[in-house]
Amino acid sequence: AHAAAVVINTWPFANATRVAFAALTASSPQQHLDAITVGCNRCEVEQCDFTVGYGGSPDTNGETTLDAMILDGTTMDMGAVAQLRRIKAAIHVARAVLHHTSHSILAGDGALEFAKMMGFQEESLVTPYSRALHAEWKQQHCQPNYFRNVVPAQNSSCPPFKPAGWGNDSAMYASSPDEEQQRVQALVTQQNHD
Amino acid sequence: TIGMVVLDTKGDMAAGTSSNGANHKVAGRVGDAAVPGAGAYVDSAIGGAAATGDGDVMMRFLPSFHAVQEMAKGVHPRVACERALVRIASKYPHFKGGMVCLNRMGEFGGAGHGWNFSFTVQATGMSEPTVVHVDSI
Repeated sequence: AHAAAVVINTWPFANATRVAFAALTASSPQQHLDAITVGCNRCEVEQCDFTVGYGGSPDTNGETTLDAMILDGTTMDMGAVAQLRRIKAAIHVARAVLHHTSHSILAGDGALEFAKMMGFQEESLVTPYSRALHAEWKQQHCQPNYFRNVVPAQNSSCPPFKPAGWGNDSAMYASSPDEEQQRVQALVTQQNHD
Repeated sequence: TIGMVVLDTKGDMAAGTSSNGANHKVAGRVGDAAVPGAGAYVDSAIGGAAATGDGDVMMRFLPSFHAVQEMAKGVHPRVACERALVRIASKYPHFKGGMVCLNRMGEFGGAGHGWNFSFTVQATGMSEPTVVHVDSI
């Protein structure tokens, strides 16, 4: 038997760590997968920093969508969901992808249909908090956003946009690539990250 | 995002992520959390890693896969995390990201670039999870 059990995760999400570690001490043939599932799910339920789970990080349409993945380091089996809509327990759906398909990643509406087939409940991921975030963003003329090389100018307008021509570099970038990189990185914070 | 790596008492390892992505992302956008090697990666024969930060940048470099390959060379997990982030920073110097790394022996570490990063760990012998703060490299 291996001597040590360890759980490590990004950010100070101690409750997620605690429940994951508890799962490692349970008598299950899949302790390691159970630990990942309950640990990540705890953050989905607690909406850790509003960066995990429902009700956070609304997209340009005001919708919250979820990405999740689970990877077994012994068998290299994996399951993931990308841009999962209207299902709260994204990590559980990812684990269902691992167990019940031979695929690796399901995305978008297909992932939603799979989740419903597996018995997950479809429900809105929008909350008053995420609705307020989106409304505030629209009031600020949809600033900041992640568009570039579009018309009208993305730094003062809301989508929808049309593509700017590709032949004229000065039309493509309102700022230098370095300035553009700094602008985007400034958006990344403890409350806004992947 | 939460990114997590675990090692159980049988030596089996797993990694996982869950995220709602970036605020005001373009509808349809997928982050690195769903991408193996980017948001997380693990091989029970070596170790595992998980990353957080700017997923649009990180998914271009597969930092978690990179860190696991570093650990395969015998590099300490903390250094493996640092090397994966430095590789990204060589192309994107303003990049913000953080990583956790755990090897199959139970050794662990973390690193951050562009911000002071915190991670949480609980291992055999610890009664409670411990939050570890690391300065930006």
